[in-house]
Amino acid sequence: RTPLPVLVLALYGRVFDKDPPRLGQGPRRFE
Amino acid sequence: LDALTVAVYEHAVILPNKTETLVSQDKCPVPYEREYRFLDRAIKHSAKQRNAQMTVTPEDALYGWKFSRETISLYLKDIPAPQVNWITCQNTQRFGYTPVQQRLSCLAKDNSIYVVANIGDKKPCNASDRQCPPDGRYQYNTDVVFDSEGRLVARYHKYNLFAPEIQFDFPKDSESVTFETPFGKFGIFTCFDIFSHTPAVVVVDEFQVDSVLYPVAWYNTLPLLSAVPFHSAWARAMRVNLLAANTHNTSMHMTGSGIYAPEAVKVYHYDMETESGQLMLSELKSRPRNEPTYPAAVDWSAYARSVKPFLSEQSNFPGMIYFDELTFIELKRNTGNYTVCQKDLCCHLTYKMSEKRTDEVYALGAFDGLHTVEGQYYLQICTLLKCQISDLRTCGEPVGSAFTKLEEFSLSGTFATRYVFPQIILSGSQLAPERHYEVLRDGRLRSRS
Repeated sequence: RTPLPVLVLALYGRVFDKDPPRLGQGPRRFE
Repeated sequence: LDALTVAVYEHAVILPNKTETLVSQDKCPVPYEREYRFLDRAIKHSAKQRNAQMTVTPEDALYGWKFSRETISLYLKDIPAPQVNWITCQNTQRFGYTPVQQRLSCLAKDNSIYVVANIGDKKPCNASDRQCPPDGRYQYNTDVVFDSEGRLVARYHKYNLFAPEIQFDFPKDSESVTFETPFGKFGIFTCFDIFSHTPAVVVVDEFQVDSVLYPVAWYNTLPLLSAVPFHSAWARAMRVNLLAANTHNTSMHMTGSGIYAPEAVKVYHYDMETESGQLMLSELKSRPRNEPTYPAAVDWSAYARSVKPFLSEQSNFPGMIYFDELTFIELKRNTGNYTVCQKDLCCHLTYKMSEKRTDEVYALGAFDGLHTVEGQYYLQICTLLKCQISDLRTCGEPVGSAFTKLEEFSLSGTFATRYVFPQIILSGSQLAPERHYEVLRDGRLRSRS
């Protein structure tokens, strides 16, 4: 067993059911 | 064919000065001439010297990205749908003057290799289309694939534009772009699309592709959104091959390309020290679903829902990761069990450190909420991370090195989704080799014993 110099452990979950209709904000948001 | 050799090229694009003035048509080839030479050399080398059957090049690799809508328009041409069955290299004028498509097609044909590139598509429209932009054209960030005969076999319009891409339009509808080859079924999408159900999940779950082609211009944001850890985790969790070609630009933290199989990282490249590009190659199984090594599906919440939360007298505290506020708890000792919860998500950690350094602080964090900054997408995150300095207010800030070592760990969470991407990042932003950890079918990310 080799000890590991860990910076990050992560379980990164995406819950698509709770997303708004479209992911990107696009140009309009930045205008 | 049971296997194929693929190449991914991380290209260090030279950005033009911010291009705000229009140039004449006869100067069009100039901005991408140098970039094309690099791609040409990498593709020829991968085909002739290394017998690759496909080379993937990055998003924005030919043009860069410092454009307005008007200045990029002169470099864009109409790219027809693959159904027209066009070998551009043989029939160069069929759809007008298309020098970039022609060169890519000939490169593919002359070297008998599939070529994947990111360029731009321009489609005229008029007032009868109520969504037609005022300048009378749609402009799309576009991936193209030419097969080994030089035929255009795929054209993909990026569906989820990243916020600064003001030079491009959103496609009205999503389309799942796939194509068959002698070495499996392929899908394709670009960069920010990976966060979205459409097209990323759809192309894998509904169209059952074997491999995904993935040109990106991805800037790394530690701790959770660095290209190599995130993309390799995506391939593992979605159980497909992923060929990720990133643009190389260290000033914008853009580096990190790789060839990822469901069961293992085949090769990856991460370089924040030089301004050079990198070609990498690997063999992949053509149809990973048919292999005995194909990983089983994971029930990501099975273990976490079956155990009682660990009790602690310590207080929780807030911390930010990329504009999201997590709930953290500090890991005080060399060994321990902790649970931290936010809304409906509880994260459990069991760990053993071989020697916890007094100047390094670690924390376990949970996030359950809608991310709303550069896009809107719902996240559930469990993470153990090293804080930037010993001040707890820095937990979640990017950090590059760690000296404390973990001997054992088990991380799990009560996720309400089957789309969970497991990452382990080591000191120096390196990936942990697979022999050191495993993902169990009950959803635990665990050190291997």
